[in-house]
Amino acid sequence: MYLREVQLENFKSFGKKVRIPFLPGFTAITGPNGSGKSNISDAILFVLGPKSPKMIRAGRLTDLIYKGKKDVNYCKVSLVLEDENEEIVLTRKVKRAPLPDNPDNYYSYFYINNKAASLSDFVHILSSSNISANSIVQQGDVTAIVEMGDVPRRRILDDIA
Amino acid sequence: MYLREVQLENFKSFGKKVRIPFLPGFTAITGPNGSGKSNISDAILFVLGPKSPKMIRAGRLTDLIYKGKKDVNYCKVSLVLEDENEEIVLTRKVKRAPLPDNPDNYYSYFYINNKAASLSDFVHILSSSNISANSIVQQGDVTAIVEMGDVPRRRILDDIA
Amino acid sequence: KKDAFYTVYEAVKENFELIYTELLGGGEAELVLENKENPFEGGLIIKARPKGKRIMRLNALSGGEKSMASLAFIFAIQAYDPSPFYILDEVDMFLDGKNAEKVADMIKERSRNTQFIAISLRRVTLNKADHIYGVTMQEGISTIVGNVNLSQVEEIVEVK
Amino acid sequence: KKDAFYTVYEAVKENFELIYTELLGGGEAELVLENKENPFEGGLIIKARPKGKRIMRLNALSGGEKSMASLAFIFAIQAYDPSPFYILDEVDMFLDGKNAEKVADMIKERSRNTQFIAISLRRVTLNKADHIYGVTMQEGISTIVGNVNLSQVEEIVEVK
Ligand SMILES: Nc1ncnc2c1ncn2[C@@H]1O[C@H](COP(=O)(O)OP(=O)(O)OP(=O)(O)O)[C@@H](O)[C@H]1O
Ligand SMILES: Nc1ncnc2c1ncn2[C@@H]1O[C@H](COP(=O)(O)OP(=O)(O)OP(=O)(O)O)[C@@H](O)[C@H]1O
Ligand SMILES: [Mg+2]
Ligand SMILES: [Mg+2]
Repeated sequence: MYLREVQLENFKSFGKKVRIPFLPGFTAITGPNGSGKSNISDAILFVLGPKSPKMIRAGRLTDLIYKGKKDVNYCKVSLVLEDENEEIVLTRKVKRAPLPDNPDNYYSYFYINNKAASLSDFVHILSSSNISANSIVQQGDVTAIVEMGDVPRRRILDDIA
Repeated sequence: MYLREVQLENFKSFGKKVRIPFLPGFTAITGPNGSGKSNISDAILFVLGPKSPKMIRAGRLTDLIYKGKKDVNYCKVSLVLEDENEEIVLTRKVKRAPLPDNPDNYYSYFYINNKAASLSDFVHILSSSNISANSIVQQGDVTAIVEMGDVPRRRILDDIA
Repeated sequence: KKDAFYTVYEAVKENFELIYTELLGGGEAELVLENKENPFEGGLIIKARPKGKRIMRLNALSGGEKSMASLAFIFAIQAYDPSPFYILDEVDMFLDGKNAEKVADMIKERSRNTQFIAISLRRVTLNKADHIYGVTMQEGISTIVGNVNLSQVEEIVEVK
Repeated sequence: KKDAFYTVYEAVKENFELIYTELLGGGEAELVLENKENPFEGGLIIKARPKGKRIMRLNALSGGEKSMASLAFIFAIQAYDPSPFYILDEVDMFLDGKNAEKVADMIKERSRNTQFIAISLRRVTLNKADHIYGVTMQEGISTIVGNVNLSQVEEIVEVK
């Protein structure tokens, strides 16, 4: 299995619909500071780690929605996974649903091969192909392992066990 | 005024007596990982910041003594400051003085122009020429300013006031 | 629960000690439990001995030496619980040229049967990749600049 | 006590906003007190707007953008309370080529009347220095390799 394509729509600084095709092997992504490189890794984490504490740097999920245009009220990311000629498309979408007492309210939608699914279906597919937030090393994680204490470091192994 | 020379003796990985002459202007120090670059900055901090919380990464002051040879029981750093043809030499030395109940016990010595001085004489000279641990940005400080909370960041200004 | 932990710990420990020596081309490292009988009451200590030096705890190493030990730890966990692909975001930041090359070599070798996507500004890392993608931003919108070669990238960013 | 704090705050704030724009060649930044009446009850917030983008708090910026804002803050403090010399240890770590060059240029300019000693692995930074010193280690002992030129340094470390 490998990650064949990432599709971003209004996700952070990706204000246009963008499709990024990937190939097996070793792909490098480069570009100036602030151009949007880490936002690609955040987009993959957005789909792979719906319950993960490593979740997106933004804090509130609605901060993931592209802010450059006024009337944009949703963001969407699809991952296309290919496994021996079979294709699985995992999509996550967040849509603003402001309430009088909570302007940051939102709805979260999950899709498997473009059919609405529940969070638990989603998590099931991910764990059966052993894909998780552990597949992503975010910017700064390398130094975090050094700076964390011995006990939090042991907890990394607890989570795996 | 400028820093004209740093003399290291048994300080961390500097197991031999080493004199590093500096010139005014912009000097860069480079070298492979683990070669001893940050140890030079630690040596300057050792003299400039006797009471500073930024103090040396080692934890215990006796960890600053070169560990490669068995019988070495002290480390010493001198800074030569030049100010309009006048020279001031500031020296700090730490010597092991193990006690039955505390093997890491040590004595700290301060010298101004090679004459024994007290810590307060030392601090007085430093503050009158406005040299302090604030003159040093340690490896990782740049990220620390970002990661610290808003209140610790305000405290940086409190300290200066 | 304790048994499950021990299985993971023993496997990751073995991986870590092998991968550290392979990654650095020498030296040795070890994972140590603070409290072997009751692991949940203590922490996990990483010790490393870069080539030609004494063994030390992680916090006595230099910035670059710490990064290499952390990377070996990350690779050791990934080897125990392999995933079909990995995303690495600027893991080569603190490394000098030789160490960055060692890390890029390890990624390249493992990319034969696992997909690796590495975000990097380092020339030495981009040199080893099968494909390089550029990202740029205009008026606050990010776009991808497809398959670029190293000389094109020099324009986007003076590759480290 | 409050008055002394305000004097420092106002001066550093003014320095910071000027230096940020000078360092990045555009954009703007601001220092904001959480609680203006009682500064000791709140924190100090850094906001920055890189060129062509919206203003945001420090934690929404990218790794490199955060570093540049932090550096501007460090330089702003140093400008308020100037010292005869500064030691900077790998402050250019997260920066792409253009930003590393901007930082090296600022150091170079300020080094006319203040001594700067910068530890760096970046080619772009070493290029701007008046003198370059190499450090190497043999059998666990560090030594200084006096005044080297850039081509000699390429051997010690593939300069980033
Ligand atoms: N919701 C959003 N809408 C628009 N722009 C956003 C949004 N969230 C983040 N951004 C922008 O994305 C930029 C950060 O991108 P990112 O962190 O991916 O940079 P990077 O390429 O990884 O840079 P570096 O090399 O410095 O790490 C920030 O400048 C921020 O302005
Ligand atoms: N007391 C000591 N005796 C001997 N060696 C020591 C002592 N304290 C630290 N060291 C050694 O100094 C080395 C670290 O040096 P330093 O942190 O200066 O490296 P550096 O050149 O800054 O590297 P990097 O580029 O990775 O930051 C460590 O490998 C450690 O083994
Ligand atoms: Mg980034
Ligand atoms: Mg260092």
